[in-house]
Amino acid sequence: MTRIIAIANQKGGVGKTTSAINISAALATIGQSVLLIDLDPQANATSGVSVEPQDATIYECLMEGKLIESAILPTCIHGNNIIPSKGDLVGAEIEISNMVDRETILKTVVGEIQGYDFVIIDCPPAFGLLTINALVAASALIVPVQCEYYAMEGLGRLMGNVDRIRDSFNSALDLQGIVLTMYDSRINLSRQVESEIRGFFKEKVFQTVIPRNVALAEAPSHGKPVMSYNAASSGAKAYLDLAKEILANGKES
Amino acid sequence: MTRIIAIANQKGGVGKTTSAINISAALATIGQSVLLIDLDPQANATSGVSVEPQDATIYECLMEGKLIESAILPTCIHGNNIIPSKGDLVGAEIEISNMVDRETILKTVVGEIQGYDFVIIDCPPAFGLLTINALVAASALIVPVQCEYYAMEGLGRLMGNVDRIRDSFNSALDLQGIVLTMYDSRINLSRQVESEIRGFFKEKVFQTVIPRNVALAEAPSHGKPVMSYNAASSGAKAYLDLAKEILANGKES
Ligand SMILES: Nc1ncnc2c1ncn2[C@@H]1O[C@H](COP(=O)(O)OP(=O)(O)OP(=O)(O)O)[C@@H](O)[C@H]1O
Ligand SMILES: Nc1ncnc2c1ncn2[C@@H]1O[C@H](COP(=O)(O)OP(=O)(O)OP(=O)(O)O)[C@@H](O)[C@H]1O
Ligand SMILES: [Mg+2]
Ligand SMILES: [Mg+2]
Repeated sequence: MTRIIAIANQKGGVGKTTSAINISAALATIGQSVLLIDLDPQANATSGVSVEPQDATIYECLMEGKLIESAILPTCIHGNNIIPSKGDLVGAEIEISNMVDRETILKTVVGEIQGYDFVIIDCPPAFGLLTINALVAASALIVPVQCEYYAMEGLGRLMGNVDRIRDSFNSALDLQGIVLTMYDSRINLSRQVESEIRGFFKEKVFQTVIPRNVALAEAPSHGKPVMSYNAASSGAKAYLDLAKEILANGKES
Repeated sequence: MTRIIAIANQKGGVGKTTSAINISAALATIGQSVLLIDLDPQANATSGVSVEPQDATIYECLMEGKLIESAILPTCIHGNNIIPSKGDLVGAEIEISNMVDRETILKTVVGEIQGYDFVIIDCPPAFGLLTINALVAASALIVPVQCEYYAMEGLGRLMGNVDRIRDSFNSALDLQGIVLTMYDSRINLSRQVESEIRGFFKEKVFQTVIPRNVALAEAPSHGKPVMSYNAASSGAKAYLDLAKEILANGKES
């Protein structure tokens, strides 16, 4: 049973792409077969693993009916493939808004995918039709939250939107967890935000916390997930721990 | 002649809101009268200066024809007022896309504003109709760029989009400047990104660089611009320098 996980948060710069790339890579290094889908017109996940789109991207699969198999490309990590994105996807949001099945287009496309343990979907920083499509197609959601004020403030609204998607389109959508990112133990604000979020969301917050770690910011400029760029870094270790926690959580359901 | 400046970048988390709030506050502390418009459905600029919307927000001015005067509220800094935002604005993007004058709605509303030296517009992390409206209404654009790889990578695409807006809707749109944010001199990546961006964009990059400074991350949780929260911080000094540079640049035109 393929686990389809959307990585979403309308707040910008909280570590969605960094989490999508490194959760995918870490799951693959512990033996899972993983397909990463870049659903952001910025195409950061695509360039972050230095993949050049070939015949098709997610745009052609959504808008031109191209077979998903024709868009799948390998990454430098065995067992981790990607469906790339491109800038034209920004136009798709308006094009999709005029379609009858505007919330379920991605679900239909993802339904064709065979032979993966995980599908991980990186979302843009907005609660628009691309993110809505990801939440309708997904069986679970992971929400990265930077340990700062604005990211924390937006969480309530995000959860309200997720509830509406669950009620209208996808009753099976499960909050896999909130992951705290860019945590700096030297800064009071990080500790305050962590205790507020854990106090409110309790067991829905992953035990693993992703530290602020320069290797995570440097890795994309080398086109590699952090475990290929610097496996000994605290960032690589944290995403490996997170992948193990995600794998263990799944066993229960 | 009111200078209308849009603060835009589709990359998330680069410091758009932090720059919009603190440029506005700093300009007011050096004697300018400034109106800040929060054009992001996340409404971070609104909560960042602890303002509670009253009769109207930018949503009612755009979508229900409410007079802009009825939405203007004071902030804690004399000479700096704000037009707040709210979450409903997220629906406006789709509603606006079906209107005839979909790119110029904000320009019409902003045309009613009297008696300010500056209007500063905070944009959401997308190149959608809200950001396009801000660029059509503005006389100049400031682009905050975090000193990291993904933010730098997205700049070329942003400039291409800005050129298209200038050609089709607003020939007077001037790139006021690129401001480097969250600069950490201890990190190679920051220095590399700075030298690449200065090498490419030359005099279009502000001399003032905004350092990574925890006071800038803490100030929003106190609902204040950084110069009210901690005027002695490096973040407050940097935004004061930037405001002086913006003021000086304007004299030439
Ligand atoms: N734990 C971390 N430590 C240090 N830097 C990080 C960390 N996580 C992410 N970064 C860096 O912070 C920036 C923002 O992260 P990222 O781009 O992954 O966020 P995002 O939520 O995907 O952004 P967007 O909203 O634009 O899609 C990037 O430059 C990234 O390299
Ligand atoms: N120079 C700085 N030093 C330290 N922290 C900063 C700095 N500038 C911004 N921040 C913090 O980084 C985070 C991102 O900044 P901000 O929200 O202003 O970016 P944005 O571009 O407006 O994000 P969005 O794309 O979601 O609108 C916030 O938590 C903010 O407090
Ligand atoms: Mg991203
Ligand atoms: Mg913002």
